[in-house]
This record gives sequence, structure tokens and C-alpha cells, in this order.
Amino acid sequence: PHSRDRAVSNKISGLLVAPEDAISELNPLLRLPKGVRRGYALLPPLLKVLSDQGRQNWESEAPRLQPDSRALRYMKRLYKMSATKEGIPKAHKSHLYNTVRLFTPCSECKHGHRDLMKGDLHSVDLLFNLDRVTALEHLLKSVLLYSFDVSVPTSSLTCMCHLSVKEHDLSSQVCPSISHSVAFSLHFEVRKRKWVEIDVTSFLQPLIATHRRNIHMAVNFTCLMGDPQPNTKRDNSIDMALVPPSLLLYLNDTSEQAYHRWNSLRHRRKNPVRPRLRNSPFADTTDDEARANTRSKRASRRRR
Amino acid sequence: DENLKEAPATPPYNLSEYFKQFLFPQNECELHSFRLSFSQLKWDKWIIAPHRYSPQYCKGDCPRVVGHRYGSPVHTMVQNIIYEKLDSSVPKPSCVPAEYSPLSVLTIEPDGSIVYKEYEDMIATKCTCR
Repeated sequence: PHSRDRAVSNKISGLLVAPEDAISELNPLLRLPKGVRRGYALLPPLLKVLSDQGRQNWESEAPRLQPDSRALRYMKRLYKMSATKEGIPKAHKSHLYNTVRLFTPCSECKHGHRDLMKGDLHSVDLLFNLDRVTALEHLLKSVLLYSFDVSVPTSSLTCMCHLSVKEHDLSSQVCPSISHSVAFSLHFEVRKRKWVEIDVTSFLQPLIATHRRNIHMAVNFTCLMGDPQPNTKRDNSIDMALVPPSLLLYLNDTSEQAYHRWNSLRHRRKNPVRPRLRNSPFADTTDDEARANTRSKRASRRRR
Repeated sequence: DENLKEAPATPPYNLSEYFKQFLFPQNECELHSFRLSFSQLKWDKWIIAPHRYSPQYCKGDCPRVVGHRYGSPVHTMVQNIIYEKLDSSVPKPSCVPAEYSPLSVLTIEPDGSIVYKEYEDMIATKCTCR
């Protein structure tokens, strides 16, 4: 941090902002335990803006790259499915993830000088930069997310996909070599569905587990309208490769700030929910508990 | 008893008002609603959802005998006794949150990626005295 107001903000919110070199100057009572200090970079954005960097952002916010509108639409939908209107994670979720990251490819190039005819398989290079994934976020699932144009005049699609990960040979930055690849086909109904998620967890797990910052892959994705049949006409093909996919990572953030669903479930089993105070919008007392609570309050008032 | 001997014998101005404060304590420790909009903080450019955030807060006086109602540990009552009888520089117990709810947040990262994350202990749901 190189804020002009460093001294002021340090004074005001020393607990959150003390840079490492200034920690020894702080009153011992204000020094954070080592574990917390290590986690400073991982503080949620709501707390981070209270720090030096956040104060800078408030005054002159650094422009952020705007995400793809389709990607934004998908994540908003995911948010609605995952949280209430008040923003509380829904209780019925059974999965273990507490973080979902969506990356759009930072660059793509199309191989080859062949004419782009329908039905031709051609490769699209995708480069995903995963710098935002922290060391404490563990991968649970990774997905390639394709969006469909709903005006596609068909009720079903059969797609053939060839996916390969490219490793950059140190001796030659120009020509990446293919480290491993997978090919598969899938058939699905279109209906109102606008998105198709292709699970590539086992394919990308080895790369993400080793904290690879950049993933370079080539995707050949060609779809034919209708059910899979021999001698399918080329005229039935849809060029999926023109719509670059996003990469979705479902993660379990093990940092202290993240919500650990399994922990709260274990806590609830040990400590049954007690009646909440009245006027709480989150009160979930049953009628019996509410009556018991009221009786208890009347009794305590009488005693006083 | 010592205080009664020292204090002048002046009756309260209104006995019913005097007793009411024991029957219906004013400003007792409880959860209060507070809602903020991220646009107020100019954070709405990078926090996509939720649009509003209700962290709530605890405020109020803690009774001398907290007991079962607030789920306070015994130490709270001990600290009250220390404050009243031994050393008034030792602070009285305070009304603070005891339980919290998590919050889901959807944000845009500096590199343009989007992240959905669930954060722990973001909304106060119950108060205690300690």
C-alpha cells in the first residue's frame, strides 16, 4: 500500500491495515495474531475497503474490467438460486462449495487457414488466467460453460467435443505442445435451456491442484441439430466454436472468513436453536418456543 | 444500607414512574435493524448482489442479573459485581452480538472475472451481554 493517508488510516483502523513493517511499532494490544495477519490479503472485500487500499478505492476507484454480459447473467442466476433476497445462503443446499468463480477466456485464436465451413471441426484456443484463485480455495468441480442462442431452430443437439490442454515448452514459446486431451460426445434437449455445462473436473484437476496460474486449452466443439444419426447432413451443423466458453470453478474456501456449511451444521446439532429476540427479521422460533420465551420474560419481569 | 443512611430522604417525584423502570426496563439489550445500500457506499460498481445489506446491531443496557435470558456466562455477572462493588474502572458488561448469519456476495474482480462467495458472520442475529 502506498496511500497518502497511510498514517491516518493506520490510526483509525490499525487492526485491519497495519503493514508488516509497522506492526512492531503498534501497541501490543493492537497487534493481530500471526494467523490473522497472514490472512489479511484474504479479507473479504467488504472489510478490505476499510483498509488503506479500500480508502483509495473509495476516493478514486480503479476501473475494473467489465465482465461479459452473458457471464454476468449466468452468475446473477446462480446467486438467485443460492441465496435469499436478504443475501443469506439458502439452507437446502447440499453441496460443499462456498465459492464459485467464473472466468472468461483472456485470449483466443483460431487455428488453421482452412475455410470455416459448417460442420468442419476447428480448434479454438482458450487461455484462462486463474490468478484470483487463492491457495486456500480448493477445487471441487470445474465446468466449461457454453451459452446457446435460443433462436436455434431445433429441439435437440448432438455435440462432439475434443478438449486438449496445451503446455508451453520452455524451449519454444511459439509452439505449445499438447499435454493431455479428451474427446467425448453428448446429446441434450434444447428447450428453454440457454446454458450447457460440461464437467471437466477430472481433466483440469491436476492443473488447478498444482496452482497453475494460466490454463491454455484448445476446444473443438461441433454440434449437429437433432438426434445422432449416421450420415448426418452437414447442413444441420451449428458452429459452437464461435461462442467461446467460460470456465466455472466451484471451490471450497477454507479461509476463516468464508462460510463453512458443514461447520454450522455440526454446531447446530450440538446447540439446538434457541428462541431469537423479538423484532428480529431472522427469527425462526416455532410457536411453542415463542410461548415459552414470552412466559420466561414475564416471569423475569415479575421477579424484578 | 450505607447508601440509604448517607442519602437525603427525598421521595421520588412519581412512585408509579419509579417502579415502572423495574417492571418495564428501558433500553434493554436487544437486536436492532439496520439496512444499508451498497450504492450509498459507492460499492455497487463491483458488488453486484445483494443490493442491500442488513448487518443489524446490538444495543441497550445489560441488566445486573443477566441470567438465562441472554445466555451470558457466569463471568458476566461476576464482572457486574466487580464494577458495582469493587472497581468502577472495570467496564460493565456490554450488549454485543452472540450469533451471526452468513452472507452471499457476488462481486466483480479487478481482472473482470466474477466471484460468488459466502462469508461467515456477516449479519448479527442474536444479542448477549458479556
